[in-house]
Amino acid sequence: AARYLEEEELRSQHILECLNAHIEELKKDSEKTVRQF
Amino acid sequence: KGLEEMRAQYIKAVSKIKRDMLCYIRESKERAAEMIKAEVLRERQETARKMRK
Amino acid sequence: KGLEEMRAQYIKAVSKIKRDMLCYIRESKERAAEMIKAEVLRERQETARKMRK
Repeated sequence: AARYLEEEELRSQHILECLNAHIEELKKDSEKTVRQF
Repeated sequence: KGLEEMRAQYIKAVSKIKRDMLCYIRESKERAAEMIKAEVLRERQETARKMRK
Repeated sequence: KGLEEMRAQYIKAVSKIKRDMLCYIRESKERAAEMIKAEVLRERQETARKMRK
């Protein structure tokens, strides 16, 4: 049981890192586009 | 100029999506914890019953 | 042109978020099902033990 919750905690941290990475990527790419034009 | 605005809007939109996802994930963790707590409680009652027998 | 490029970037980011979330949710469902299956199995063994006594 406790293991289950621990894994849930790890999984949620992992997914959050992924989401943040996608947002950072969008910020960088769009920054590049703005500078380009 | 317009591009800057568009960029800000897009970034705001994805941040909102992320906030909503955080909310969903937190709720699902709470639900899992509830489920486990109920499970442990049932186990305890079960054992208590056996002890009494 | 710049706008189109930015729009494409936004859509790419959102689809990645969606893909990751769907994966996360599917995993949660599988794990919950696993836990319940284990629980039912334990119940059966418990009952079997009682029947033998």
